Amino acid sequence: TVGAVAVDCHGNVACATSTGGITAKRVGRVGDSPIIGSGAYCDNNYGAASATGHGENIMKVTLSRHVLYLIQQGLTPQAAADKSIEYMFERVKGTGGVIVVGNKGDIGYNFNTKRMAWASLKCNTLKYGLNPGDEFVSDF
Amino acid sequence: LQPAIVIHGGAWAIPDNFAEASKLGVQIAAKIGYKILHSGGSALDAVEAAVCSLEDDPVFDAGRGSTLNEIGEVEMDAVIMEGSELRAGSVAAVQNIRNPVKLARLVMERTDHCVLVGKGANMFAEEMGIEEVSVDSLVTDSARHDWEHYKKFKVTVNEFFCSRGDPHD
Repeated sequence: TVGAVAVDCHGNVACATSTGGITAKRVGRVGDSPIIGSGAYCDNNYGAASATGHGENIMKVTLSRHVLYLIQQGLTPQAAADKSIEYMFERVKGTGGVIVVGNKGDIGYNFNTKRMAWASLKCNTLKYGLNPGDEFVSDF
Repeated sequence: LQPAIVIHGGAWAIPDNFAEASKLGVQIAAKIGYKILHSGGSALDAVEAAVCSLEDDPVFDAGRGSTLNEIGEVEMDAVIMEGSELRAGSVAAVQNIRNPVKLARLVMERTDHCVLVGKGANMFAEEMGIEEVSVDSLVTDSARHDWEHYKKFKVTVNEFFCSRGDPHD
């Protein structure tokens, strides 16, 4: 699965998620990716989120909408990412990851799988990583 | 407001032989999206372009790097959404197109619906003039090898992923 979230200079947010599924999945099985609120969700009032991971569990907690709910409650995008992944594991033992951008441009991400490839770009600063704790930085 | 973009290339136990290509692919996608934002483009155009880049990169499980289902076909899903009016479009179990995210955007912009699936999604793609591509162009040797492994040992999806502790789409 792949995804992107962004905020533009007018304060508009957007999100997109796309997947090629799971090897040997049942014909017709659909995961979280195309489900609005699960695989992705955004609202200019709060921000945008895109999810990846075990689709059935992500759908059970509507992960991306849950991230925006937490921002609505006053959490930062990073705290919302952290709490939403924690919540998914606590409630359904779900594993996966999420990327977030707030409507003011603050960035967040988290995952509880072994790895997640991620990158962010803001103020000409590129950050990226793969393993837990990675945060490589370079100028763009 | 300073524009910003964040990308992911999937959360799972990414093997070492995919690690460097995965890191590079997400950086490229971020740069593609950011260039659009930096030149005054919309967040919607930025996320679409970034995801198209990832769909075109066979290291990622989307578009050209898709997996095969139990009968050896490709079924892809995608969604796109914008935050000003909460408009959204998505496609599910769509086959034989290169960039499902582009089709999702067309669902959002050219129909009164939010989701099109399966045969209906493919009929809509044809109506929109989207080129049909072969299954072979969407599946890597690695994905085909994984599928043959499943067929040979008849491991269910849940058994396999639970044993590795990294279930993922």
